[in-house]
Amino acid sequence: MFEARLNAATTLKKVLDAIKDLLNEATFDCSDAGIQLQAMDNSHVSLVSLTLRSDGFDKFRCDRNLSMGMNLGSMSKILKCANNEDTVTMKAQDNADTVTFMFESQNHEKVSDYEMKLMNLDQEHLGIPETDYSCVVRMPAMEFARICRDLSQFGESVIICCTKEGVKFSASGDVGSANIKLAQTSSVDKEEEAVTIEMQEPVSLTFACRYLNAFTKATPLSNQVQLSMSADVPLVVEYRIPDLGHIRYYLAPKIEE
Amino acid sequence: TPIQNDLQEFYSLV
Repeated sequence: MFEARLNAATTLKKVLDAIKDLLNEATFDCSDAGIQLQAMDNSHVSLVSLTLRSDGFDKFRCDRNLSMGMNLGSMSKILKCANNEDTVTMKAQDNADTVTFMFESQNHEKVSDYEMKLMNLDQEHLGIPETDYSCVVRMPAMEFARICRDLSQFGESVIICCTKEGVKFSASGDVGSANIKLAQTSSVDKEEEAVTIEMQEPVSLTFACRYLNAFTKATPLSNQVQLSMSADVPLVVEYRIPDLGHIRYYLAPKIEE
Repeated sequence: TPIQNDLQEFYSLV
């Protein structure tokens, strides 16, 4: 028996919004530790890694490890039927071929349930080693989303250049070129507004705008985003989900021939 | 122009 309850459906809606542009379907691996998902997009350029810890749920029970392959378009249709404030409960029997989403209104007067067929998906897990990155930048998630959106008007690629002075995002194309520099903040009233840079060595890497923009769909989950970079290895874009877990995106860099 | 790499150039399947 698997049962996981969140007091506000809005959290699950935001999690789904953060992954459904990159993935058509994905396997949710459930254990007593929580829910894990790891999947590459179709073109194998990016990877989504989601962790929702069991202690972050309002109720969590998982008697046996369970892998639930879900069509994210179908899941999205179902979650649209929930109000943001509804309690959401996911339930499945052991070895089941369906999962049930139950929504309950705050006043308990409306209860709906939606059963969704599960899919058997090929599991392709990548082993990602623990890495010490040359540069780790933390910045407001809204600012990162704004930068990705603005620069994608100028080119297909963004160059991220990080030194101890700051981080520079650049793009160029037919229109011309654009550069956005962010300095490390000296003092801020609110921690979520800070830009911080931990640098061992400066790095300059090139990434496809399209994927960075897709990652920023996770912005509603977190005030801050963390970018981890080293020369010639994938970028890690991490959003922490308060009291519940995190979503990490890995993006292969573009490299000169 | 730089070419887009595949993630599997960096990480292997487990």
